[in-house]
Amino acid sequence: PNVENMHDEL
Amino acid sequence: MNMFRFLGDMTHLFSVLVLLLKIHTIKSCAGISLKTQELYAIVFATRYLDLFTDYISLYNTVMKLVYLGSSLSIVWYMRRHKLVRRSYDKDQDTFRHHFLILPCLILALLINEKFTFMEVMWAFSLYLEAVAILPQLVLLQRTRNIDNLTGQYVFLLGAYRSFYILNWIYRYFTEVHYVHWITWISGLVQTLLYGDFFYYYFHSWKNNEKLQLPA
Repeated sequence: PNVENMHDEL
Repeated sequence: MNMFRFLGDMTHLFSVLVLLLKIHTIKSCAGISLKTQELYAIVFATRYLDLFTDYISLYNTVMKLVYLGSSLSIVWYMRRHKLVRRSYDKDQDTFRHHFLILPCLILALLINEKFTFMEVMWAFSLYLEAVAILPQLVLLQRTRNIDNLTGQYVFLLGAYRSFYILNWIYRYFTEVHYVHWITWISGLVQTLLYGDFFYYYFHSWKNNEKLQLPA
């Protein structure tokens, strides 16, 4: 997946 | 991960755990809104659907599972535990929380980062989280009682919101592609609602009187 578009926060 | 984000996650985590521990220990949930707790459980359940599809880090996965587990436990205690559910202020906790869900869903269908199931659910969880405190505010207004809702819980929720805003500012200035308008705006709305709550909380604490919110 495209890391930039992933939700990495909770 | 910056320090603001980490502290935000930790204070958020502690706010949920403090509540759960309190309910577990004193076997009472007086002053706690089940409606708000159910909304939080829905927020986590719809936001963390990506547990099954995306792996970001062990930290993220574990935290998601802990948030889900603890918020579902609180709802379970308040609904099913023989002693705890007796202390629930059912007649006072009258906010029609179901009416928050549909508008949030419609808003998520209209405004999202991408029109996919996961993204719509993600946006929905953000909108719902922003307003999930409302039933709790109404309950406080009704019972005018801050004794049972500990200062710790209030303080931790406020700290969580503040640290997340600092985290967004920090990331905006240090990362190239970091822009999340939906997260920011719904986060701000949520913080303003909490701010309102804090204002009256500290005001009543300062004057050593019971909490009284404007009608």
